[in-house]
Amino acid sequence: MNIFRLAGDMTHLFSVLVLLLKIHTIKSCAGISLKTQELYALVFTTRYLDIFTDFISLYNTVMKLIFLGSSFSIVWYIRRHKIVRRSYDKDQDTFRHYFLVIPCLVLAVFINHKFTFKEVMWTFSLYLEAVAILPQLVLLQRTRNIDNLTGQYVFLLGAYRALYILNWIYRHFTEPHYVHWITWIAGVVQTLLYADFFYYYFQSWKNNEKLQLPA
Amino acid sequence: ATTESSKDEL
Repeated sequence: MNIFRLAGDMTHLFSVLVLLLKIHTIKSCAGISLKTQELYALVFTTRYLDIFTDFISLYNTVMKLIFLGSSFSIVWYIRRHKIVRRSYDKDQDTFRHYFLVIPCLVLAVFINHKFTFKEVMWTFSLYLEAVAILPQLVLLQRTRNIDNLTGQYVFLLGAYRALYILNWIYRHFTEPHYVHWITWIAGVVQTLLYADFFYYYFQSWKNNEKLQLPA
Repeated sequence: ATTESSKDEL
């Protein structure tokens, strides 16, 4: 465990907790894309298939349970909670899941390190995680109102993967193992997707004005 | 590490 990875995990943890807290306290999911949250629940499910078979460390298992629990409870809140669901903007959040899920699945079947179920599922989760934020970014551009918490949530999500890239660079130089090129590519693509959001986030933060994404 | 590189990551 290195500082980049710990910082990345904490940033990631913080992002899902910020979102869960926002939805739980103000009982609203305005500006949040249910599609993205469902994709993240799928990412964690396919990523952590080995949670009960391969024990790596207590930290690893606890964090996996937190990510699985928080992502599914966010989906539950937006879908089932009688108050929260009213603030869900389903007419705007129309990104089709299968536009992302199917290409990632096909890609994972053809481009992976080992053609086993677990390995293909793990690779699928990497590809899907890279693009899962798209429905959320589309929703932000459509609704054009980004409340602070949602902006912070997206920013933290982007920051976590950027920290992971630093972690991979660090491990590449300090440990005899190599980071799989698939992990690298998916991680870099994911971070680049946030790049334009980061740009506008910093602009709004610097000029101390409300965050506006160009249409 | 016995596990592959990024398999011990989240």
